[in-house]
Amino acid sequence: MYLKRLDIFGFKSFPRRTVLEFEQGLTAVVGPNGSGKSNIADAVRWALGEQSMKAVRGTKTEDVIFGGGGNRGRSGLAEVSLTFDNADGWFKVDFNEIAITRRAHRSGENEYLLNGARVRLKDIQDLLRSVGLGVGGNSVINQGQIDAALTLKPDGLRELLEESA
Amino acid sequence: MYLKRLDIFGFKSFPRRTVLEFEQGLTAVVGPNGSGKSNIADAVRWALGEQSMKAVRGTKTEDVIFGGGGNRGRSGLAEVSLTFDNADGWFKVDFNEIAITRRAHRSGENEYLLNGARVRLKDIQDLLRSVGLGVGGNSVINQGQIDAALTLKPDGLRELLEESA
Amino acid sequence: VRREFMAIFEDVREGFRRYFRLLFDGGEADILLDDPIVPAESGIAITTKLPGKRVQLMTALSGGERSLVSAALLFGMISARPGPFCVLDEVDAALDDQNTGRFRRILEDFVGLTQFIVITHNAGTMEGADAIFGVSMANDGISQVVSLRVREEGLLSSDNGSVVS
Amino acid sequence: VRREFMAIFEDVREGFRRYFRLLFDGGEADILLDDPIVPAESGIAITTKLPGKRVQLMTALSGGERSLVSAALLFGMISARPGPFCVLDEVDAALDDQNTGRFRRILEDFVGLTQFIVITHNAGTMEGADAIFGVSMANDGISQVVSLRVREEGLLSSDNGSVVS
Ligand SMILES: Nc1ncnc2c1ncn2[C@@H]1O[C@H](COP(=O)(O)OP(=O)(O)OP(=O)(O)O)[C@@H](O)[C@H]1O
Ligand SMILES: Nc1ncnc2c1ncn2[C@@H]1O[C@H](COP(=O)(O)OP(=O)(O)OP(=O)(O)O)[C@@H](O)[C@H]1O
Ligand SMILES: [Mg+2]
Ligand SMILES: [Mg+2]
Repeated sequence: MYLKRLDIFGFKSFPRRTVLEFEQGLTAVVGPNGSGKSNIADAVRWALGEQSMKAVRGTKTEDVIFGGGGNRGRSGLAEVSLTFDNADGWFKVDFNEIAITRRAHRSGENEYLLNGARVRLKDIQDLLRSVGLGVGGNSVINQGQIDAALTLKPDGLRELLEESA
Repeated sequence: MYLKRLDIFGFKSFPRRTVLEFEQGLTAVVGPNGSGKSNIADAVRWALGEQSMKAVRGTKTEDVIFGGGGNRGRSGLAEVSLTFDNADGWFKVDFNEIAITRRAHRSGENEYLLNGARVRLKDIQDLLRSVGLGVGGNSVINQGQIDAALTLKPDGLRELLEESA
Repeated sequence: VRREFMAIFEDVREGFRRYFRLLFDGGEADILLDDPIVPAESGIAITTKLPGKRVQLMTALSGGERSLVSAALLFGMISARPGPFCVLDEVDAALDDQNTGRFRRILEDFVGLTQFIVITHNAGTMEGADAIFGVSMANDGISQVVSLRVREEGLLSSDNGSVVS
Repeated sequence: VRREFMAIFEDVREGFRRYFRLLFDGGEADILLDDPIVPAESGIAITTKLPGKRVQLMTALSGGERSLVSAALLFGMISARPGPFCVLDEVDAALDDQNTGRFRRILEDFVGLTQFIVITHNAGTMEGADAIFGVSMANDGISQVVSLRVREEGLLSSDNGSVVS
């Protein structure tokens, strides 16, 4: 199983639908300061169900919706989808592809979808945890946070290990 | 006035007396990871009278004394001197050169010297503050701390401005 | 619960020790339980001994050394309980050229096991990539992504086809 | 006290605004007093508007943008109340090539005003140096410093004479 595709629409500095198709191996993301690279990492973390806005460098739901720029007005909606290749059946569901989508409106309301069908956040979290993708795990390491583990107290380090399981 | 010379002896990874003679302009310090570059910045901050061991990446006085390595035993003393060119009389004392020295023993005792004569810490702090070199000011920016000012609350930012005066 | 935790702990420990030696080209590291009698509630401490250096406090590690120790722990956790993918945002920022090379070689070892998406400014890290995305932003605050195919064409060539707007 | 504080505040503000525009090649920035009636007790807030982007939260700035805003504030404080020297430890770590160039040009402007000692891995920053110190560590944990004369000889040449051991 691997992440096959990332769709970003209306999230942070991506007002237009932007699609990244990934290979299985090692993909590098490069570009100048402030161009939107960490916004891509935030998009992935957010779509995995992240509930702490601080972890995606915001304070409230609205902060992740495109706020306007150039002659384009602000977006009313942010939407990010992660499409996984499930040919090897890692997700114990009967689909070849699994698409997890998160949507947020300016009202603050969040929606979660699995292969296009509305589900609860809990359904997404349970599904992801079954394949080791819980938000607490190691799927996204934020900029400047690589050595955060070294500042944890011994109990915090144990929790980090438990979450990565 | 400028920093003319830095002498390090027994401080962190410098068991042998090491002398750096500086120009007035821009000096770059380069080298591989773990070679001792930030230890040089710590030596300067420490000699300026820094009282917080955490600000020089330690927990107690002994942590800044060379702890041994290779076939060399640990040092009993750490000593750092900053020699300033005072030809322009910026320091209001009657010397062409001002040397500020700090020494620490394994016992935890610290000594401060001005041009070789023992003085109190307070004498050093007063002298440095008179030329805008107070420890709280901007004379040493530690690794990873450049954007620390952006995480300060409004009151903290005011204090930062006051200290830099 | 206890048996499961100990199984994870031992797998992470083995991975951490292996990746530490690869990243530092020697030395020793370990993770230890504060209270081995009740492991699931015990704290975890990290110990490191860098090649050629005495055992030292974690706080005395250099910026690059902290990134490498943390990377070894992360690779240890991923190899113990592999997730489908991992996004790393500039985790190589503090590394010098030699350590960037070691870091890249470990990432390349993971190909086929875990998919890595690595945000970087480091040419050394990009060299190992199977695919590269270039992110840019015009003067309108809107991010654009262009896929720079690597492997099959040798030279980087921009393939505008994948920019879906 | 109040008059002195306001004088410092205005000088820092003017410097911050000037260096921000130089580092970002445009845009606007400012520092504001929460409570202008009692300035010496008032908090200070930073506002930024990056070229081509809407006004935004400080938390949404990218890694490189945070370093540049902080550098502009630091240069503002130094130009308002110059100290004799300043040590900067890898403050350019998050900067891309273009921003490293802008940062270097500002450092070069300070020559003659304030002495800078800059620890860096960035070739772009080294280019502007009048003198370079190379730090290395053999397998014994002991740091060595070699002075690589720059200016007069053009090419870097190692001048072992200044390694005093
Ligand atoms: N809700 C939003 N609407 C519009 N733009 C936004 C929003 N949130 C963040 N941004 C923009 O995203 C930019 C930051 O992008 P990001 O952090 O991804 O940069 P980066 O490519 O990681 O840069 P660096 O190399 O400096 O880390 C900010 O300058 C901001 O303008
Ligand atoms: N008291 C001490 N005695 C001996 N060695 C010490 C002492 N304190 C620190 N060190 C050594 O100094 C090293 C760290 O050096 P430093 O932080 O200056 O590296 P650096 O050149 O800044 O590297 P980087 O580029 O990774 O930031 C540690 O690995 C440690 O071995
Ligand atoms: Mg970034
Ligand atoms: Mg360092």
